Amino acid sequence: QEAGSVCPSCGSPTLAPQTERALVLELAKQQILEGLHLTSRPVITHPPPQAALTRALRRLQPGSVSPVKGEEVISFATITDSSASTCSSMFTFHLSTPRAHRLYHARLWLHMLPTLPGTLYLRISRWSTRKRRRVSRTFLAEHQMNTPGWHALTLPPSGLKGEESGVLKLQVDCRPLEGNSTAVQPQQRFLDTEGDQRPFLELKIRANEPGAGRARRR
Amino acid sequence: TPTCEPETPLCCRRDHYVDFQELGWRDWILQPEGYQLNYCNGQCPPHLAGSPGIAASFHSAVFSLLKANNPWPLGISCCVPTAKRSLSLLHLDRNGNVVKTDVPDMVVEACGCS
Repeated sequence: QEAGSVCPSCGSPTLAPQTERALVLELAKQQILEGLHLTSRPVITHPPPQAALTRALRRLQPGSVSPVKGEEVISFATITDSSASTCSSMFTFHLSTPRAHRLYHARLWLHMLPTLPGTLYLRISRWSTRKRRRVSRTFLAEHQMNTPGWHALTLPPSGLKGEESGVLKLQVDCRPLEGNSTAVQPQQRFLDTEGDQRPFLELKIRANEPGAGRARRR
Repeated sequence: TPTCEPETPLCCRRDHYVDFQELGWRDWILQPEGYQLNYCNGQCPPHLAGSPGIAASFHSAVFSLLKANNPWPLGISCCVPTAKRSLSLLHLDRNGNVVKTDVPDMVVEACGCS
């Protein structure tokens, strides 16, 4: 920077190309971390499987700038407990501790296996830990399905308000339509819970308008 | 806005393409593969002050001539971005979630003299 030049971009001396390139790369790192509200790049310890990533990227339509200033998140489930009964699974999602953002769209994607015995009801509820480590269960949604493959189940955003810890536990219980429970073999599984076809959450969040909280309190 | 050539002393836009591979960040930034990091650089003599770059209209050309004939420069003018656009980044967060973030004003598209 020329001494005494009054503004940074006027007449700064031309840098040697390598110096300029190194400066630009450093600038790029700062600019990206700042734009993503990060202080340093994340260390990825468990990257999702490539096939699951490819599917997620397809959902997020990369490259299109969404009209709403905010973020879209795809969070893959880690299975907490697929208890003995074929019709009940607990999924855990690790979400980044929510900044001043508001969740306005949530869908749970499940992959149903071809062993589906006709129509099935799925009940989705959420387990959360309250004060003094009391655990409570909140009903979120019930969906009916009768075809194998991927299904996107809409969830109420209000029911997914982030836990401070950022850990979200959802339980999926299913029951066959009345009358055809005989079609259900014991230990038969209907829901894909591992590998590339594991369930994932699709969330859309937007930055809180400044002062929104105050308006609500009033 | 003219893109800076080595001999351009006047206000112009300096283009740099940054490949995330070069930053060693391709493992967590999934898309795009890189982006344009442009910045504004160069002199802003008084008669160019307030001109929006190459898109100057007839009015601002006349206005610049008037200023150029004014022996007392109105003040210091700087080469600054006059148009920017946002960039949509697909990246992994520390929990392995895929996050799509639209970062506003990320790419400088035009420069001009303040």
